[in-house]
Amino acid sequence: APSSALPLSPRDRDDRLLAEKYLRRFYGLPAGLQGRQGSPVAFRTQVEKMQRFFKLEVTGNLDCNTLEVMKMPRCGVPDVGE
Amino acid sequence: YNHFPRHLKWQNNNVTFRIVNYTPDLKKSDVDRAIRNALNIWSDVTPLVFKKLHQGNADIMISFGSQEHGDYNPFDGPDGLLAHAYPPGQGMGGDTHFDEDEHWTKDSSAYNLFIVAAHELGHALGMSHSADAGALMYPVYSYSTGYLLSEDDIEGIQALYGPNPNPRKVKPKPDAPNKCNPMLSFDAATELRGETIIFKDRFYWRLHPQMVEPEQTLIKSTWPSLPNKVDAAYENPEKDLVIIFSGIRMWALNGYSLVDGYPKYIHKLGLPKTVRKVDAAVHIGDTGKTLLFTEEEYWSYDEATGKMDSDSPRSIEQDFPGMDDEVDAAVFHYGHLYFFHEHVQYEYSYTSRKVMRILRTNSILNC
Repeated sequence: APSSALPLSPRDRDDRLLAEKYLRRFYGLPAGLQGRQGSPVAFRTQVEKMQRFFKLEVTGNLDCNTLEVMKMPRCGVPDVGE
Repeated sequence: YNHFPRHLKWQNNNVTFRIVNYTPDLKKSDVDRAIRNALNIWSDVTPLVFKKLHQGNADIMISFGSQEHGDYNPFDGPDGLLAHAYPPGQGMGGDTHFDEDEHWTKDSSAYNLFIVAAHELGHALGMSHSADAGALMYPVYSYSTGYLLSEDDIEGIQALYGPNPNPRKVKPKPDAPNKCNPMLSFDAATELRGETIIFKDRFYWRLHPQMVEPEQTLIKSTWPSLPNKVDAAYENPEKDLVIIFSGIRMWALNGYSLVDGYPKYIHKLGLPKTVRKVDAAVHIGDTGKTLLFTEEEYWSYDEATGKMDSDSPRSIEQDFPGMDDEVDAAVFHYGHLYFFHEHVQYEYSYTSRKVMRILRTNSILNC
């Protein structure tokens, strides 16, 4: 039977890569397989942490408001932790 | 405000700094001034004293670099990461790096070096990022004029170093308003293509029907050329325009974009020169009229003819019985006017001319 799983659109893939890089740099998302590819839970937790910091709606999803903030020019110092 | 873990700080109030290299975007003297002024805003409110070194190792080494620039913490080309700094400590501690791939300016035309330097030097002194959108230590860049530090910033740096024993008079920016403060009042409210925008101080909340949490943003980070304070606003859905009032000037938005040819004077609407401020404005879709509230009176502007109704101004108290005699903000939903005055919101039936419900102003913000 034909699969309903569709390949990601290039745009979605870019957004995910941007988000993963953002969360790794500013919110301590573990690098490599522990990140988005490995643990969706870890990824979602970090997205929620970032949404809570910026007082966005905490959805854990890469909604357009969250991506909009991730694309804003900003300081390179992490937002949390060491 | 936040500090770095273990509240890292300089153990000595005399801190040295050195500008190792310069960006070609600005004259050397402009860079020197931007860095000095950025340091001064922190020394004005603490006992810290900054001494400039011209060679050798200083506590805070300031430099410009692009991509990988020696600390294995690379920049990323134009936009994105603008700069970074390290918390107080030996070696690289306190060092502050600016991304040379950005365009650095003295104004708002690109990234303002003074504003970015003040933020980064906050890190170099021990401040981490603040979640207050109006604080200098908020991680996202926004251009702003006037005194840079907010009360939140000052509280944070003085928690590390104490106050300046000889304080200079400063006027810190007020913190971002708390939406669930029971005494919260609004400056202005309007619809915008199905969303509701509520203005308060330098900020606005954006309510989207599908978003539970209103989103708070600095006015100037969305509309840099709008003033920091909005008095009134209304949407004319037929023209797909939102009109923003501040003082005797008004601006037009099409969506989130400012329309060319503005600001214009409010008197172009037919308001007399004696009117210096519009308190609230609301467009009544059913009648095509826009009501402009000024103190105890209101004016009715016919959008189709572009003229004020001849019987304007009229008394708010007379025409809206049950209402306070002044209005801070107003929106119109499905035949009901919602008047906001101080911390009270009135749901008003425009057809039967009576108050239907009285709520708290910030109930619209899910408080």
